[in-house]
Amino acid sequence: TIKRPPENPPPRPPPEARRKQV
Amino acid sequence: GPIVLQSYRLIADYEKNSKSELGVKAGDVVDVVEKNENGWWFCQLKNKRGWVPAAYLEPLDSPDESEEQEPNYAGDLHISTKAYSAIMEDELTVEEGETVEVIHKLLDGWWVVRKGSITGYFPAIYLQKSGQAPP
Repeated sequence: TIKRPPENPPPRPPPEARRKQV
Repeated sequence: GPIVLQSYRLIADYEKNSKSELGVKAGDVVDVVEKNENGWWFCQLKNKRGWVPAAYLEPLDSPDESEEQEPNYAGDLHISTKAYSAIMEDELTVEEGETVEVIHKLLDGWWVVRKGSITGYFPAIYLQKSGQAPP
């Protein structure tokens, strides 16, 4: 079974590492 | 038939902050088991499993079809369930219980939201759909 996801917002990667789209 | 998991590559190191998360390094390739709308994706790396922020993942191959919804410029009314103060300059600060308009639901859990005349990113995890008009 899959546990529940964390209840806090997922962190955003540093801007220089960000990709264009999911 | 067998379930084919999608593979994604890590664009940056991610250090886990809780037991249910998966610590990964830039360049690691993970299989995505479940995509949660709040932007946490349940991933598998070899024999380890855990949640990873979707914003750290890029698809190995171009997806056959876009899973992303189109932006809704009219705005979809939501209420914030928790206050959030912007950390990055493209984010929005919203108090608990405020009504905002969701313009674009992005898969990484950071939605484009409009409050009055200001637009910015806001965590989907703190938003609840509202049927009511803004006051």
